[in-house]
Amino acid sequence: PHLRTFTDRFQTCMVRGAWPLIDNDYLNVQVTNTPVLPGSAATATSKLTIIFKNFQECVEQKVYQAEMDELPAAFADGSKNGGDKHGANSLKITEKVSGQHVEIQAKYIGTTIVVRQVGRYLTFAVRMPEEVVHAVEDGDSQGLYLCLRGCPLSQQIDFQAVHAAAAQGTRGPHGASPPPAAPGDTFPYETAVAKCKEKLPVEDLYYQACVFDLLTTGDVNFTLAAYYALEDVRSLHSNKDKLHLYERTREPPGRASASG
Amino acid sequence: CKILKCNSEFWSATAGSQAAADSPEFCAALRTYALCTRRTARTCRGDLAFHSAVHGIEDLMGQHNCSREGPTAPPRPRTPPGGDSQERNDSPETCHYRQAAPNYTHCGLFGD
Repeated sequence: PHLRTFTDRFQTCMVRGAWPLIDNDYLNVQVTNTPVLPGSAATATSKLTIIFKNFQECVEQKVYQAEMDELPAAFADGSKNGGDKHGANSLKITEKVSGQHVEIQAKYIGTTIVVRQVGRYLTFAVRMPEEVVHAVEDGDSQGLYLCLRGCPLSQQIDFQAVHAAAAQGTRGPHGASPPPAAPGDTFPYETAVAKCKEKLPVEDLYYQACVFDLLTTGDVNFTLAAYYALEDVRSLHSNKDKLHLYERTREPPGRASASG
Repeated sequence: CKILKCNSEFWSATAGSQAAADSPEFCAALRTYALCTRRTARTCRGDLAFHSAVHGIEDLMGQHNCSREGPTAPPRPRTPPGGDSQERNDSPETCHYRQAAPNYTHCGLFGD
């Protein structure tokens, strides 16, 4: 999937299988990514697990789990808030659109999470105070997770190379070139560009991610995935000047730096 | 060296009744204090106030049987909480994150 980190770095990663997205004293988020087509290097999120840890007199431990074609509006135990503690209402799930859009408010840590099902896959967005992001007991394993460090270099896909290849109609690097969307059904580059421009008129990285996704899957739902991802940035990001990103970051994880 | 900030946060966290010396909140506040001293360790090396704080935490943890592992106190409110009074009465103050003007960050994952 495409990843925008807490430090506004933008990467396209394979990260096939289960990977930690967030891991601190207050919550863990883990995603499972699966290939969008057999043999494809491109993967999308098919499962998401969020664990809210037990916290003072506010919330008991709560687990939220979403899968492909299943976006529940409650925690795994059926509840919609933090449990029986006095401050239980400081953790709440709200269903915005049945089966498509869920929001989780964790007021006790000033955190808002948005989970969507777009087409067959899941998208995730979070707004979190910096102090909570860095709340990790033992400093040495300080946040070795995707939202903070990005994904390992070996897991990154250079999707602009795929664009260039598609634009000239040749194969891209390391097999990431867009295979036919489905047997007998290809997505011409120009069509992908036109469809993405309809929803994403600003040709930033969200637009480019949309074109990449249509070229690699032929699934027009990925246009909406990129569109909603940008909408979530609009509603959750505190710096509106950073809504659009234009530079991807291929630096190895661990070196936080200005984006671009 | 910001050891005095750690000290003042600890004293303000334990001054209230909810963190009486034998309550879980007291241990949580101690763990927060220990975390804060760890974060200042690099810049406070050799500072007497820092070393006496570290030893003081050890002693208090032993006296009150506090475990090292466990929840830490929530990020302390730095300004009197805003929000509507009704909501505040509903649940303990520690359940409403009240950082003055927190630096929010965003992370997103989508597509393929």
